[in-house]
Formats: sequence, C-alpha cells, structure tokens
Amino acid sequence: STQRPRPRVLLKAPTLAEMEEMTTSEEEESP
Amino acid sequence: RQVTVQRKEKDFQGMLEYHKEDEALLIRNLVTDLKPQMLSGTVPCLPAYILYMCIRHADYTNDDLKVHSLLTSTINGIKKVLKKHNDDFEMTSFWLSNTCRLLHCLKQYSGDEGFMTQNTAKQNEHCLKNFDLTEYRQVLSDLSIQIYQQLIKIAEGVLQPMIVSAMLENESIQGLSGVKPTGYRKRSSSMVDGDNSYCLEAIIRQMNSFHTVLCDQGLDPEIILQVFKQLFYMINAVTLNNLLLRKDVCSWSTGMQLRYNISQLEEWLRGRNLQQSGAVQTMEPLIQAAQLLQLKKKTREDAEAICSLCTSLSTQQIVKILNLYTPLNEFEERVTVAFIRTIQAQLQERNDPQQLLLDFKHMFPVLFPFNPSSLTMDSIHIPACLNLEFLNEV
Repeated sequence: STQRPRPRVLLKAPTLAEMEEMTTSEEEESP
Repeated sequence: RQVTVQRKEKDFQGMLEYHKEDEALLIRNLVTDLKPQMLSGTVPCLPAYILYMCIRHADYTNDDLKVHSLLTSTINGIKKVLKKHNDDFEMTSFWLSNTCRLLHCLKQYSGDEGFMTQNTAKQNEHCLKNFDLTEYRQVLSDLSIQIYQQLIKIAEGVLQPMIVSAMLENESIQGLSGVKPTGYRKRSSSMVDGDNSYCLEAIIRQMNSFHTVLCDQGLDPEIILQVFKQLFYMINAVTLNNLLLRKDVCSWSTGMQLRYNISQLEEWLRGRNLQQSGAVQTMEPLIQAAQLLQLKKKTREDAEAICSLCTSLSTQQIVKILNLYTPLNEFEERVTVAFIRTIQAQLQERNDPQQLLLDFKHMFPVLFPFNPSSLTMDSIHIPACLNLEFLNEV
C-alpha cells in the first residue's frame, strides 16, 4: 500500500537519576 | 441441528498480554527472583525477549501507561538485583546481556529504518506501532553503562590480589631462581608458602571462567572485547606500578619471567579469539619495561637502543627502573649514573606526563554497538520454570 505509517508518539521517560530519586523517596515513605 | 464452528488456531504474533495487576509478579518472576542458572539451555537473553513481547502488546493496544509502568518497573527491578548481587559476576553479566538485548530490541523494532536493515519481513511485522521509545532507550543505555562498570569492578576485585605474585614473583621458568639477585631469594620463596601467592595459571583460569560466563550468557562480542581490554589494562598498570616501586623485582630474571608471562597472556587472547580487543596494546608499557630489564645498560649505543624501544614508558619511568635495577651477581655491574644521565639527555625533548605511576583505576569509555538479533519473536518458547503462565500469547 502507498499509505505512510502513522508517526509514533514519543513516550517521555525520566532519566536514570530521576528514577533513582523516585524509588528512594518511595522507599522512604513506606514504613 | 448443532453447528460446529471450526476455528483455526490463531497464529502467535510474538506478543505477550498480561493484566495490569500481574505486572509486579512478572517483574518478580522474570527479574528480581530469577536465577540465571534456571535458564541454562534456553535461548540467551530470554528475559529481554519476553519483556519486549510484553512491551509490544502494550504498544499494540495503545496503552502508554502500561508501557511506562512496565519499563519503569523493569529498570527498577534490574537495579534492585544489581544492588543485591553487587559482587556476583555471573548475575551482573546476566543483566548486562539482557539490558543490552532489550536496548537492541527497542532499536531493531522501533520502526526506524536505520535499525531495520537486517530485519526479515517477519521481523518487520513485529515493530512497535504506536510509541517512540527513544527516551527509554537512553535510560537503558545509561543503565547498561552502570552495569558494565559494576561488572568490571567485580572482575578487577577478583584479579587484583593475584597480579603481583602471578606476574612478578612466581617463577615458572625452570632454573631462573638461581639467577635471582642475591639477598632477595628468601623473600621470594617465603611468598610461595604464603596465603597470597598465585601463579599465572590462576589468572588464566579466572579469565577463562569470566569469558565462558560472558559467552554463555550471550553478551555482545564487542562488549566482551572491551571487558578484556579493560582487565588487561589493569593487569598492566598494577604490575608496572609494583615494578616501579620494588627494587627486588627490577632484575634481568624478573624481566625474563615477565616477558614470558605476557606472552602466555597474549597466547590466551589468541586462543579465545580476543586478539582484536586492543588488550595487548594496553600491555605495551609493561612489555617495554620487561625488555628494559633485559637490555644491556652500558654504552651510548645501549642508551640509544633503550630510548628508541621504550616509547610507551615516560622518561621518569625509564630512569626509575634503571635506578632500581639490581645486578644479578657480583659479575654484573650496577647501572652507572653517567648512563642514566645519557638517557635523560636523549629523552629531554619528550613531552612526557609527570606522574610516575599509572592510574590502575582508569576506565576506557564503553560502547554498545547495535547488534540486531536474527531470532523471530514468534519462535520464542517460555519455559514452565519461569512461572509465567499468566502471560497470554497473542
């Protein structure tokens, strides 16, 4: 077919360091 | 009248579906609680392929939250395993292989033409349809670098205690102990009885073990080459630093033994087909130090020969070795001050680094070249031992 593929949507991702911070704060919150 | 509708068994399209509430179980069984030994005999990097097939189904159903959640849980799960097993070479290399493979899958099936050149038509059908995961690829690449650094740290920690005795103190060449510098024989023989004495075979055995694990786990060959270049650099740096600080090993006989040991390591690299790693080149300062110990050190011609040979050693290092050089017996002369001055004069135009010792903790930057797989997703079988029966093949 001549139909062009639909452009994919960019999924924003946190950086590895940001992920680290998120898990650290989650661990701190949990008892 | 009963009508029997015969439905054709639907072909597996290489996607895996799961309920959102099973994500934690998936990560636990496939990442955090998984033991690499459970997967022996299966296709290398199986967890990476399974995770990609799950991501692909979430992409297929256009569920961005599910993709986000799965990738975040996967990355955090891998980090948790690495933290728990931070001195386990096998576990670390297993997750390096799988993280790199997942990264390769996200490229190979991204839909970017640059990554699809080696894909079969079937593989092209398995590309992502809705989402661009470029940013997650960056996170996985950063994670791979962290895992690589942990792997090198573990391997170096195992090898480092062996290096000095195996490279400088152990005598495997028969009859060489008779030509040791007088006054140092006792120390050398007492080391053999000590707890921290290793021979070169111990290093080679250990490297065989590392290499076998890396190959069995399907780590990319280009990364394996970089691992051994890094380890050989460390062997070179630790050995040379010790040579530069110890008078008792600066002798003709140690030079001879050292050159033999290096040739054994070179032979090991050839035997494992790792000669294009650049590992031997990192040993060049040590090779030249071994030669310097063996060369004549008397005439102006000797000085010229040393200067033209020792291009990977700094002036400071050459002078230090000459100063420490210990004659074998009363018939061999010490290196004269005049000879050392001649060397210094000949090398004064060199713009050498000032520090005497090598940084044995230096790390070469690692590269993870794209390495697409010829495997097709629909050919992958999930073994029962993984306890992933809640995954539905789609």
